[in-house]
Amino acid sequence: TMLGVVTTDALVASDVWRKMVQIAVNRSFNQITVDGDTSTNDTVIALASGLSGSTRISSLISHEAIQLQACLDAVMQGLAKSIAWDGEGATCLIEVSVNGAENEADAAKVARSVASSSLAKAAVYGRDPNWGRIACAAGYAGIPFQPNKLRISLGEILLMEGGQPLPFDRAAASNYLKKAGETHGTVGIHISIGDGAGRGQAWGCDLSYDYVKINAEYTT
Amino acid sequence: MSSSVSEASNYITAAPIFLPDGPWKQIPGGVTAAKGFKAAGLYGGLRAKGEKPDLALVACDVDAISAGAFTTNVVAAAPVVYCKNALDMSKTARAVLINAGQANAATGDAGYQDVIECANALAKLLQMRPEEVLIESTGVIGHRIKKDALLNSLPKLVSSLSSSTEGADSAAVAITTTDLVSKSVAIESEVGGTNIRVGGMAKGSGMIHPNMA
Repeated sequence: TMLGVVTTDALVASDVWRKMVQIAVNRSFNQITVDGDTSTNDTVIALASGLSGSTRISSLISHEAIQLQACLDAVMQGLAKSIAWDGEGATCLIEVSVNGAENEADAAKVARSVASSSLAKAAVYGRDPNWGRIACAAGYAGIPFQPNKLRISLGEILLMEGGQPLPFDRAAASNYLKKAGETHGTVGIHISIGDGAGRGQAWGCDLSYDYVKINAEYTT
Repeated sequence: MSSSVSEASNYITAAPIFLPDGPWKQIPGGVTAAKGFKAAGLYGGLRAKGEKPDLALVACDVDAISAGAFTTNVVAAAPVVYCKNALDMSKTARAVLINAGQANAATGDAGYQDVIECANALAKLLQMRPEEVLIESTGVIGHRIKKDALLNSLPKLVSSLSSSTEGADSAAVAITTTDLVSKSVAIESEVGGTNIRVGGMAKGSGMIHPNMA
């Protein structure tokens, strides 16, 4: 289960605030995954006191609303990433960035599909730069794209371009994963699926033996 | 039964927070950074084992504009159903009560009654309307909350409310379950030329694939 409480002293109208919060949740908490299980209790509550004395925001497209939305997105993304970073049994955070999609929602869906893949997560834990599993998880996301437009890199290391697997320094790629695991750092998976303007991110973590151990003991 | 707020905030370390770049600066304080907010977290005897804080409260001095996003799992927990109803009834809220240990999910009508009783008891203490009190729960699914322990801890929880960073940090610890770290962050930025603050806390480590609406 994830729970969140967000507070602000900005002054904002109720209907605008409720829309802003859902947009921010879609760009943050709804883009994380640890085990693919959607809890019975997931909740984010967001409260705005209005005590900052700022201009009252009554339109979602006003300049002030765009500024406040960016702040809300940032705080929720920071918290969402810390949940994925602290995933049960995790040794590293996995950040999947997708671009070239038709729109933000499509990119987000592909990103989350890859971040949710148990096989991709296990490969990261095994320090295996398994681009095939990443391509597979992008392919079953339910978003159509030209396979010959698929581009995948792991950190700075290009693994696939134009749908063609590339020769790459396997030891360097494995070391990139190993270092992230040793420092509880971040593994960056960058995917391009075409020429569209849509881009999105998702966050997850690697899948370790400890995940099973923790959850075999935590019983109802 | 209730540990002090300062002890609570040191129970587990804080997660590193990776904020995206932007026209803001990170400041201390989490949920209490924004004007008008106080928080507290303490051990109320709800957890199955150990004495890590397990009860948190975030309160606002004024009627705060409220919003919520909730699981789309159809076996929604009692606090989720309760909050959705409360947000339908009122555009504002004044407090969020969070318990860790029992999820109060799959607990039927009795579980829903527990939520009502806790909200009413806190509303009375804070002298506000019950629908201005929102509730979140996390922990083992299928178990009802240890209501007596929770109700007995409310006076101490309310008197521990603080607008300090410690208040926010103790609340962030008290909402954790299998988390290894607490999650709390705040930023300051400008909106329309005025300085505003946005802060928050979260928990989560397992059963994580949110689809909230």
